[in-house]
Amino acid sequence: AARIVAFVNQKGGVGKTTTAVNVAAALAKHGQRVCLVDLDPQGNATSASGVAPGGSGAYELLRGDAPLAECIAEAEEEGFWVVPAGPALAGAEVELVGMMARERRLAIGLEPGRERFDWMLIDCPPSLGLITINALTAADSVIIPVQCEYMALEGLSHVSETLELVRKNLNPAMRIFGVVLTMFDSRTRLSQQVVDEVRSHFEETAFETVIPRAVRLSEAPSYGQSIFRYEPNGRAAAAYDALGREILARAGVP
Amino acid sequence: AARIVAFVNQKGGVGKTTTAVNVAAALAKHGQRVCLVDLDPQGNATSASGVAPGGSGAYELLRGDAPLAECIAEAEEEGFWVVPAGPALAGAEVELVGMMARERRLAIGLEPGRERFDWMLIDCPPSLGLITINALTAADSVIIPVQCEYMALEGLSHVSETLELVRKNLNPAMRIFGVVLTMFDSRTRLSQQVVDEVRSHFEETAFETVIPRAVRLSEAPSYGQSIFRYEPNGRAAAAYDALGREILARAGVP
Ligand SMILES: Nc1ncnc2c1ncn2[C@@H]1O[C@H](COP(=O)(O)OP(=O)(O)OP(=O)(O)O)[C@@H](O)[C@H]1O
Ligand SMILES: Nc1ncnc2c1ncn2[C@@H]1O[C@H](COP(=O)(O)OP(=O)(O)OP(=O)(O)O)[C@@H](O)[C@H]1O
Ligand SMILES: [Mg+2]
Ligand SMILES: [Mg+2]
Repeated sequence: AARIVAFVNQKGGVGKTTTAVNVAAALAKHGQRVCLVDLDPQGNATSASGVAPGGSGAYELLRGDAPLAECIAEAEEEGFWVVPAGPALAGAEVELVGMMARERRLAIGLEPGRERFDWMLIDCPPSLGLITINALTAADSVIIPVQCEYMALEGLSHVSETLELVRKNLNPAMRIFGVVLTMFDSRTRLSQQVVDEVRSHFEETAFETVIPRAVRLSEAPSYGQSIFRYEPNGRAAAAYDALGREILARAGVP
Repeated sequence: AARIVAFVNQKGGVGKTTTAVNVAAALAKHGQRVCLVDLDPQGNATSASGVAPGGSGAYELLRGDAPLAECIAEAEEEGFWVVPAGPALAGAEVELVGMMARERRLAIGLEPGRERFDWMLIDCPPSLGLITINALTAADSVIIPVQCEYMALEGLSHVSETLELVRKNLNPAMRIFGVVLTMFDSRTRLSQQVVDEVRSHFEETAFETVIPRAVRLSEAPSYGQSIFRYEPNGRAAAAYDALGREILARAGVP
């Protein structure tokens, strides 16, 4: 049965989408059946995977207007499937407030995917509103990308508090799968300070792999490619491949 | 009477807070009376200005629980005032949905500031929900920070659509004060491509000043200082000073 993992951090621009897309590609490369769910109305994960928006997707899934099988599109070149985001999703946050079982709608919608996939990875928007709460209720665990910057540290306590609330009220099994440090710049002291700080707070869950700041990672989305297709032999692909292996090892997948 | 300007872009991590704080400091340096309003529950603008959270602030102002005079704190070292954000603000998004005049609550709360300040600058969270809609209803104009990255370009159409909706339904006078390019990295082709693309889309409103990527800008918030206190003679301070002058020139302030 599929493991469902949400990529969460309400701080903006920390590498949630970049990590969700490249982890999806890394796991697919290792033979896993992967579905990437794009819950961000900006649709960055959709376009970065080379999938054109259009047709049913995350919005229809949240509303229960269409089954999962009609809401997925294949990112053929990358070897994984995507539940695309579209502009209608921007309205979902307010629409959900008045709906029945408003926090559990994604959990219900993703249920059919449990047998079909090994992993369902959910890219979240930079907020802790109802769309993200839906992801936290549907997921078994979270991966928290943390940018190696001071402002990104400040937000970590908000993430932990929200996870605690979700665990108490909506999803008792929710746990932290791992914390991954992103955009590490070896030329600055600040980067190393953030790494040390995060490792001391998240001793057991911080991944060994640290993702370096690499301009190739920010170029790849403009071609709709994962780093494995854009620059397969570079250090960014090596880092996300190492992260993919760490994730598989933690999940006990040989 | 004060000009009210919102710093808006639902794409995360593009430099909204960094620009709002350093523009506030630049305008204060030029003798303007400035109030920075922190509408992001993360409170980055509050801490980056050296103001401790606590007491009344943006949440109380939105709810109408306290007048503006009780919701402001002075960033003495920087020479401007701050309406601080606190963790309670995270709940405001859902609380606002059921309130009377839910989009106009900030406009009402900031009214007394019109006579007291020359500028009221609003830092927004990375979303287009009710908190940001409140900022767009209260403001006369917006400044849109755009990071020199591909993914930041994708979101610009969402910003323009939202501004159009606000203009039609809530605030007919709303206009774009300017678009500022941030984190420009002269070593990458991508940065220049984004600059060219944005200048062609926002011909009249893009600022001449481009903010370079500079690690000092990401270090300053950890000391609660603007760039003018942290590294007054560097290129980042020079860039934000130039932006401050451009803003004053556009506003017709000698
Ligand atoms: N390791 C990296 N090195 C260089 N650039 C990166 C790296 N990771 C991400 N980026 C770039 O940084 C920007 C922010 O990353 P990304 O969009 O993945 O963050 P996010 O957390 O998903 O943002 P949002 O909060 O808006 O959803 C993007 O332009 C992306 O291309
Ligand atoms: N010109 C710059 N050069 C280098 N780093 C920068 C620059 N501008 C901002 N930063 C850093 O980049 C990160 C994102 O900037 P900032 O937090 O201001 O963006 P934001 O749009 O306010 O983010 P959010 O969407 O989370 O509110 C921060 O860690 C900040 O310190
Ligand atoms: Mg994203
Ligand atoms: Mg911010």
